[in-house]
Amino acid sequence: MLELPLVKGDPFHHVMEAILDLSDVAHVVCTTRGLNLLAVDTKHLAIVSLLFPAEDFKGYTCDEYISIGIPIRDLVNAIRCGDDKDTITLKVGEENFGTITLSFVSPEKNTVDYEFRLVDAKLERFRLPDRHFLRSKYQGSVKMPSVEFRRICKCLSNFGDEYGVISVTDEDLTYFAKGTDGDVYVEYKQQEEDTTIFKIDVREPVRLAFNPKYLNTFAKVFTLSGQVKLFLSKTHPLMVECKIGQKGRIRCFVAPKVEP
Amino acid sequence: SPTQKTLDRFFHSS
Repeated sequence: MLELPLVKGDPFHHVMEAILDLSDVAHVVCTTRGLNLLAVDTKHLAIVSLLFPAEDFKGYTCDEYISIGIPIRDLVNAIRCGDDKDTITLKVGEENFGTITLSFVSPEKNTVDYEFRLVDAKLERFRLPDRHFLRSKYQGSVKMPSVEFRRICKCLSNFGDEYGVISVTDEDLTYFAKGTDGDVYVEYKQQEEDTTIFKIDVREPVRLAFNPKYLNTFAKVFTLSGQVKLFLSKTHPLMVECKIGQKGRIRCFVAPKVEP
Repeated sequence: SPTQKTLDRFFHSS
């Protein structure tokens, strides 16, 4: 049995909204310890993963291992229909396995129930990297304000939706996008005096090419947290992470473009 | 022009 309390505008809802146009299904695994959501776009160029420990999720109840595929569009449409003041609960029960119920209860105790058929997610085969992998395969990381990151992603994506580059040295971070009529460069210098807001940490310079469209899709999600952390590798996908609550986190991976 | 790689080759567990 699973009961997942949701609120319009919470991280779960935000992630679902963000991936609405990228993927049809979110693969959700729930245990007594918490929730793990994974969604991959249809071209397999971007993955988003949401980890939400039970202690950060007020009212979370799960007494067994549950692995389900949630139809994203149905869920988002239902949440959009709800009122901001509604208490929303996603339920998967033993008696109605194969379906999920989304219950909305208003402050006046009026209720609306949506029932969806679960879908096959087939995402178990994606195994995302752990901390050890990130330390060994990623040459650098950059911490920056999420609002600033979102602004850059929007700028890059507006300018050139196909080809962008992130470069980092121990002195600066550079974003670049190629548009049809020109290019855009954004440069951040490492500040000596305040490294709490912006901090570069690199073992060696890294240059990574990617499609800015995908990064822009996820950038809004990261504003749920004040800071984002970018992990950069010469050989592996770009990873962006933000912390949610005490121990929760959102990660996205964007597949690299490789120069011939 | 650069070649777009997919995520399967990085995170695909057999």
